Amino acid sequence: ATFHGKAPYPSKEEQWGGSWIFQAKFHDVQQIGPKKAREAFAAELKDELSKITEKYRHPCDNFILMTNVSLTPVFQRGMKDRIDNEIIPKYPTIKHIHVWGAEEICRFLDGYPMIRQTYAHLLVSGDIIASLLRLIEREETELDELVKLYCQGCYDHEQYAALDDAGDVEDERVALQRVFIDLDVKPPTLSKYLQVLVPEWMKQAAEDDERTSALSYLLDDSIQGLVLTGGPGDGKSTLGQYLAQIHRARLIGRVNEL
Amino acid sequence: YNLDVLGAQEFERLCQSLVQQIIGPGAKV
Repeated sequence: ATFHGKAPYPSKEEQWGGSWIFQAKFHDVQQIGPKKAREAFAAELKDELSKITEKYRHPCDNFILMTNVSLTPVFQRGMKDRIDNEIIPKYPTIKHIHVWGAEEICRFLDGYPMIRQTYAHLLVSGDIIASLLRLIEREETELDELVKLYCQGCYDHEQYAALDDAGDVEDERVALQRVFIDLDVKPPTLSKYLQVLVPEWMKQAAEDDERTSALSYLLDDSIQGLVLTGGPGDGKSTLGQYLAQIHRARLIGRVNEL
Repeated sequence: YNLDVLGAQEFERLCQSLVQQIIGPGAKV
């Protein structure tokens, strides 16, 4: 896209003017991996900037390149710093050069629900749930099929451990079931006086010598609530993710696979 | 949001919508 004039970007306070050029670059990150995608994006940025400044000599004061690739903002090492420190200074004739990586675009989507909703069927689980709820209200139920499709999508999308939360966003992905082991647990034996306070399931579990699997508690429908405590990186989210996968697998009939 | 599921064409459309929203409807696509 192109634009000429003043616009309320990057903010209402600092408005850029002149000639604008916008471009979008999509990379199939799932296919080629984030590392290659970032390298390809950096090469494209240089290429596009050279084309504008040297080959076509387009008038350009502001250049914005958008991509679905995540541009790791790791200090001094991330692609974002490399772009700011190494690439952009080589093109001083363009006053402003911005890149919108996946994170920036997601923040814009937060801010512009109208646009988000246009793509809701592809992007946003929260909005999908909201529209499912509206469907129920209207009693227009192809709901079984929709829930199944939704679970299917989540099941495929969530099958890897979220190592990026712990700072690792490199190529190798770890299937959840590979990091999971079940642990032996036993409820504490309490004095008779305290036994009255203990829920029924806990009494039964304490008496059942063969019941040692931690997972059996997590999947026990008679247990209404559990609290997981742990520090950062101890695996609370990963455990939650795995449990959700099991429930999804149950709903779409793929438990054995998991 | 999982932008990767959009594919190239839909991603381009999404970016067009964002530009027109942020910069203004005067942006020529």
